[in-house]
Amino acid sequence: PKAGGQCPACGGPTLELESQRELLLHLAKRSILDKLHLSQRPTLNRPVSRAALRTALQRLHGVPQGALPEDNREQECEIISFAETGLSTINQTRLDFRFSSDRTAGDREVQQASLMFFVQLPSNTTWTLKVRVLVLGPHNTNLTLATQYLLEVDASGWHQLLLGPEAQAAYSQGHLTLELVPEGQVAQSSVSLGGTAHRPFVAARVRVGGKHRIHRR
Amino acid sequence: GIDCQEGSRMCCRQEFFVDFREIGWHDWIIQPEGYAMNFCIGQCPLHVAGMPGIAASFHTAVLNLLKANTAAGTAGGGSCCVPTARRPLSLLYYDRDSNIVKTDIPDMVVEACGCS
Repeated sequence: PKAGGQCPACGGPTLELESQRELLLHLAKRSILDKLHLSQRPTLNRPVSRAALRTALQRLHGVPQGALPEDNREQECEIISFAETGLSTINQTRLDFRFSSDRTAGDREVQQASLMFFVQLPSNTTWTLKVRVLVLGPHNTNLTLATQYLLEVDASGWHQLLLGPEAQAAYSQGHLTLELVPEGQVAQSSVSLGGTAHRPFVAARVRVGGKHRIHRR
Repeated sequence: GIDCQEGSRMCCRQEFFVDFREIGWHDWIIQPEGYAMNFCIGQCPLHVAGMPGIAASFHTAVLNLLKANTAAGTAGGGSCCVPTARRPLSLLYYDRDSNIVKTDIPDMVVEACGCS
């Protein structure tokens, strides 16, 4: 309806079209941010290359359709966190994953988490890799070993390591550190880990908002 | 439900597409490029309260109530044009640590409108 007319729904004065559009766009933004439990839109401080994004998405397992939890307050999402390569030496690579959000750590529950990493190996080589899960100590000061996995890698390409409850708990708290320590005789110089389009990442399936429901029950 | 046409006055669904590039959100929302928010607008006179769209039996029930109430004085309250069917929106976006998040937001897209 034209400006100055009467609103057909509530009988109040109508907005002229441009203001109506502004109002609707504002409502749309608010609605998306509220449903994502964000107080404002994220500012991206560590842009991800399109190549790394494309590679990671090829590996993201879709949330099975219709898998919406029965209670709208619970929402399930898939998260891919690219590693920030922490302090690394020739003998070990440290990967830091951060996952903070406007929500408190208490109301997100990691259902499943896997480390995905890419390795370039010389042919006919088997490479033994120890993956150590480090978590912040009780006073959030230093990192302590929570658990570790031993992995035999015998081919170049992407490899997946399913992470256990210690890593899931650390990720739920917002900060997970993994240390990749090669074992055995293979010369480290002949092995390359990752690369721009092959950044290691953690793929996690997280349920948010569920804790409140369990807590309420 | 009914989609609004030019000059519709009765309760209907108004299409409204939000283009994420237009609102400057295309840098952090990877997919989709926008979403059809849609909204309900229009009048709901009492004789169409519970208007079908998807609630024919409810409509009959309300009419019977109205007859009964009219017989015993006027029926109070109004009927409003509200969403009667909505579907989720799948989003792929970056969070503030540049993690990629894929989630389905329930009840984000209004598919049909009707009278309460």
